[in-house]
Amino acid sequence: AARAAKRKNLEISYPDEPLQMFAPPSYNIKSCKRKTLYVSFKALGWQDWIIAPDGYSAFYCDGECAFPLNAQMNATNHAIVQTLVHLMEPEKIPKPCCAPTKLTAISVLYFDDNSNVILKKYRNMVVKSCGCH
Amino acid sequence: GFYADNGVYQTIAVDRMRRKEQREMQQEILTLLGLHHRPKPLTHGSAESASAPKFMLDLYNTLKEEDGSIDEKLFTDALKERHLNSSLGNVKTIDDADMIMSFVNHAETQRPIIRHERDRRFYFDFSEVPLEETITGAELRLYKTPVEGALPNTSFTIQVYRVEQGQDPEDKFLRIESNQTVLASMDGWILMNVTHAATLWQAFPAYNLGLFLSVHNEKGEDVHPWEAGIVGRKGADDKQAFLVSFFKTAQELHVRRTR
Repeated sequence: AARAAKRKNLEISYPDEPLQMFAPPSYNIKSCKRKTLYVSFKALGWQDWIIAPDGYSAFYCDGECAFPLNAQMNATNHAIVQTLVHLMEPEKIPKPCCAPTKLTAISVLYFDDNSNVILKKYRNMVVKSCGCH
Repeated sequence: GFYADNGVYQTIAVDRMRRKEQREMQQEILTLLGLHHRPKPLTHGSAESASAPKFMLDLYNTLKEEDGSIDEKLFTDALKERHLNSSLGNVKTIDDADMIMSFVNHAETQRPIIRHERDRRFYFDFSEVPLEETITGAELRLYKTPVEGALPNTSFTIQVYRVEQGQDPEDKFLRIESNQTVLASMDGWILMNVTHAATLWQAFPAYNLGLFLSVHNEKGEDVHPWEAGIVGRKGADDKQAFLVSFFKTAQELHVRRTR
């Protein structure tokens, strides 16, 4: 519950996209795509111990996975089945979920308390693409 | 410190968080980085001038891509290339590194325990190294300048020992870690394999009494490291000795722990 509350605080009201008003009703929902949440180590005042990078694009997936899924280029086969079942029982079965489909690593260079320098690779940290699951 | 891309090529700062929430968010990121608190390095030279940060920054710049992410294959290839002449020999041990750590020499903060140990003793603090990271290799890097006036083919034997505690508090033993013969004309970094010592210090930090360097000429006489051109404490910042250790994370998957 705490995490959900926190996430809610981070949500930003994105202005409508210019083309949205001309799109057919079924496309009127924001489709699942990758968005950026840039974490600036510099602005956090962490540069006394983080040498590089200045910050990183954390990225997250946001949007609806609505029928039809043709617009969702990264929809999995399962997502299509999930959509169909959801259409049959909308109250009971949830829609497919907008989630990362490809993740890559990031490396961070920082000092520890003993002034040693650490270069650490964090796997599956950066979202490369989002899709419907 | 958090910025969101609003989808129309404009980045806006996330300023709706209260201070308490910002602190919590910072703590979340620290935890994600595997840290309990925000590190406070005591003293650190500029990343451009001190030898250990410079080595690491060069490595970082080799590995990172434009978007700041790293290509894992590139990471492996770069390490391989850098270690073709490594003291560690077995490239496979370095290939799999998830974490690389350079240790600054803190010998000057340690109580002298061996006679004439200046520029011969090295102390690297392993107390903060987590046990779940397995050491796959460690090397001591010493910078050597050419010896002026030395005859061609003149060489020196460099030996690195691990200092061990004897039964009596005053007793200290030296156990050989590695040795290497270098030409007097050599100019560059000497890499000495100290994997065994690093592994021991990680498991038992209290056993860490540092390393001891001994240099012999061709006649077998013990000489001071500077006579062989090895840069000591008074030398340039970017040529100071340091230790590099390679780690492999034991668990591949991120484990969620209750906090």
